Amino acid sequence: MIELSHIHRNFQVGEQSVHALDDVTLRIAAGEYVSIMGPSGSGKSTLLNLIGLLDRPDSGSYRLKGEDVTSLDDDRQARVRNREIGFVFQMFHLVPRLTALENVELPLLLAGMAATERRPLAEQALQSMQLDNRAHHKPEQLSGGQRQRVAIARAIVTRPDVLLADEPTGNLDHESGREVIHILERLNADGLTLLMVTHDPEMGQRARRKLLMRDGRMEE
Amino acid sequence: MIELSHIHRNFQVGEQSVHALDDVTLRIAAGEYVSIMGPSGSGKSTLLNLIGLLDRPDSGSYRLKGEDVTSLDDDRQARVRNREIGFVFQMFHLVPRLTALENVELPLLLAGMAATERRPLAEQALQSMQLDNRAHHKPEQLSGGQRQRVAIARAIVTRPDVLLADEPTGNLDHESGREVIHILERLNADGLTLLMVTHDPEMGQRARRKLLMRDGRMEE
Ligand SMILES: Nc1ncnc2c1ncn2[C@@H]1O[C@H](COP(=O)(O)OP(=O)(O)OP(=O)(O)O)[C@@H](O)[C@H]1O
Ligand SMILES: Nc1ncnc2c1ncn2[C@@H]1O[C@H](COP(=O)(O)OP(=O)(O)OP(=O)(O)O)[C@@H](O)[C@H]1O
Ligand SMILES: [Mg+2]
Ligand SMILES: [Mg+2]
Repeated sequence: MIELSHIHRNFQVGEQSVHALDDVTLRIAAGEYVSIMGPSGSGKSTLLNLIGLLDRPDSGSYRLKGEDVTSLDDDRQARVRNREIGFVFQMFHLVPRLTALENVELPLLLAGMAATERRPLAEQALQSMQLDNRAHHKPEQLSGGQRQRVAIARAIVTRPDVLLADEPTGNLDHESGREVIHILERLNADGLTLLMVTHDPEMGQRARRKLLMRDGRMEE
Repeated sequence: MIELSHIHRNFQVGEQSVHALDDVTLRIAAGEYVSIMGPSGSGKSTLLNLIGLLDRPDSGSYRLKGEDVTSLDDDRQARVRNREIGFVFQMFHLVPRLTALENVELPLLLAGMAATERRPLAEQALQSMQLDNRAHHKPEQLSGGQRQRVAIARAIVTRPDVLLADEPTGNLDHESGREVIHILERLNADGLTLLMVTHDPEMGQRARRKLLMRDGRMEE
């Protein structure tokens, strides 16, 4: 499903060069449930952005479902991304002028679905996150944890093949966090490939495969 | 130090009325170390914003160091806030076009301090957060946990009387989280009044006084 080979990603800030990903090689099969833990700044979000086709490596290759996606142009990458990948961002990235419901509908709208079809799907996704009573709130009218759950609802509403979740429970109390993980695990049981970055050891331990990052390098 | 009496805070969204704070009465003495936990959406950030003079109650009163601050106009509130309160925001709210170091210097600059004085203080604060090697990065060039730590450094650099921390370790690994809490606890030992909202029971348990919020109400 996901094959990374000798991936490097550097960032330049003035004279300083940050080696965010340092020779990462990783294979993830369809349907796997993988957690990625590691210190703050160790490269987890950078790795997820790369897998999610939101960033490109400086060297190395990335094959998604057997297709070399490293060399695709921006438009082709965007289409693959929208079709196959769901992403829960560490910083949520909700659209400020849209309501919670409209935010969750957005990927379905981008996929060309009609309003009458996408509305019930979006409502269902919000309901599974216990947010049906916040459907018409804009992001600034939501708590931190509610925004995080809207971001999760948006990522799963299209039933993607791969879900990349960057610290999906960081702003949630224990109870809400467990409910979210149960939903993601049910989707995984139905075939979703699930990659979760987390700082919560209790959440990380639940994955069938546990990866650790340190200074841009991957350990198993 | 902090006296809230019968505080109510409602939000109106279309036809829906959200009772974010429901008859909250609370006294916190100078130098206390208080944690506030509770479900997502229970009113913790709303409470902290109110105490931090970033929001006003709809009814009830708030006395800070014996002075009724509820009735102060915006300018007076801003001056009290800048002088006495440090705030670590759940969403960080760093200034995008400033570097990490400039972000940490900002409260000192607003307090009228010269560049030669504020620079070493800001560098020290960043160093205590293990971020001296990220001083010249802008927020978008930092990881989530690094941004969070810059927000913490900025909140403590002025040595305020009260520190309001809204989920200060939500994006940090266990190790970094503990280092941050140790620094905040040392400041508390030196007299800082510390109020911390957290979803991490291990962090919440360390406080000398533990509060719980549920549906806008406070329990002890
Ligand atoms: N756009 C950028 N420019 C420069 N440096 C960057 C940029 N993005 C990330 N970095 C640096 O790359 C390193 C890895 O960042 P990344 O966001 O992947 O870390 P992370 O493991 O997700 O951390 P956290 O747990 O704090 O979210 C960090 O040291 C960060 O400062
Ligand atoms: N500006 C607003 N307009 C309307 N409703 C709001 C607004 N801000 C907050 N709310 C609502 O008030 C309630 C309390 O929000 P608050 O941000 O205080 O929760 P919280 O306890 O900090 O939650 P979390 O743990 O998720 O951060 C939530 O149900 C939220 O939807
Ligand atoms: Mg990250
Ligand atoms: Mg909050």
